[in-house]
Amino acid sequence: AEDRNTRERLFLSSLGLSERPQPAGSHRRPVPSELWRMFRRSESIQARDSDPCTVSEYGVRGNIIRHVQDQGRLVSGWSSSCQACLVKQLFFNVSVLQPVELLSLAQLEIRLHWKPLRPAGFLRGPRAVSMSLSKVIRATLRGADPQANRRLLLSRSIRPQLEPTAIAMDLTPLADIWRKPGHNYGLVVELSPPLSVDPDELTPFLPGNAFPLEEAWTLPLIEASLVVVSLNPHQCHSRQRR
Amino acid sequence: SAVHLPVTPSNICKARRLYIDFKDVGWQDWIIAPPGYMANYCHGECPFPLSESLNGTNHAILQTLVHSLDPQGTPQPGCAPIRLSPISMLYYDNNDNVVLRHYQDMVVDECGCR
Repeated sequence: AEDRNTRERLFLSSLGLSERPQPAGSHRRPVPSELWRMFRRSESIQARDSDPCTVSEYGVRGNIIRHVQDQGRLVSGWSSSCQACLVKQLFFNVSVLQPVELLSLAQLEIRLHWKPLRPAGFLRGPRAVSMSLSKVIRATLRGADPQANRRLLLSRSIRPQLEPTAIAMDLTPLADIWRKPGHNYGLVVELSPPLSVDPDELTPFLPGNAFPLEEAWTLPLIEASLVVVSLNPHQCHSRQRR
Repeated sequence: SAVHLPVTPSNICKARRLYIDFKDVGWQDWIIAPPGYMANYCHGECPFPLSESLNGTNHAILQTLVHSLDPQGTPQPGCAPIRLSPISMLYYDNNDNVVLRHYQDMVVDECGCR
């Protein structure tokens, strides 16, 4: 058994893995269609002559593409200034990258899944929801104003729609900072209802909450992932040398 | 003159089939795709005179000549990969993230005498 483990460890390390991954539980995350597409493309014959250390889909050098899932939590009523707002922390554990890997790209992908109460509601031309994305620059001490530790990255006015609203943003420099231990405080997404609607009528769309019938809009479900492309220089010889 | 042992066709240097099945090493629980892949390997003799099909370098041709004159002193050239292809693997990491990884030089396409 010891010999078998040694062989396995040697093979895994040649694949750039320090140990055999033990994914949690039986529930398997679905594979993002984008990764399936890239995998299928790499299996095609012409791909065998292309450079496996360049990710043409993103136009960057790299041989490892990770869909790092969000581990943040939903925080409602966080900001005292807006009880009806929906606040979601986003946290991506980028320490999964090995120290030897060079980060080429970290692209944040957010999808807002709107849940229409009545499709007619959308015919009336739903009012826009304002969305802000901020980075958290330090831990928020108990009782302190969370806003003080945030730096705005993106602010947008979004109209609810039947298909998910997709937002992408290049966060490569920020993700590089997150790789340093103790520097990753994540992000915060805040969705606030249209100004014209009386906040008392609103109930942030949290699973299980009913929302006012006369309003046909809801605060959406927020789904986020970070597409991280990195290059392992030990596994990517420069073409000339070959 | 050196005695040339007859080289049967199967001994000649060429790529041989080798299929790596990840299930054989119990990796099917974390590797999403592929279930395995054709890695192949090189094996075989590089006899004198080195024919064109053995993709020999000038040095290998010289070495087979010396080997045929002095089999004990100088070995035959080796049978090694001269063209390789990459593969890609989709797998779950320890954080249940989905990872797509490209690996260079994982499939032996062609062998030659070196």
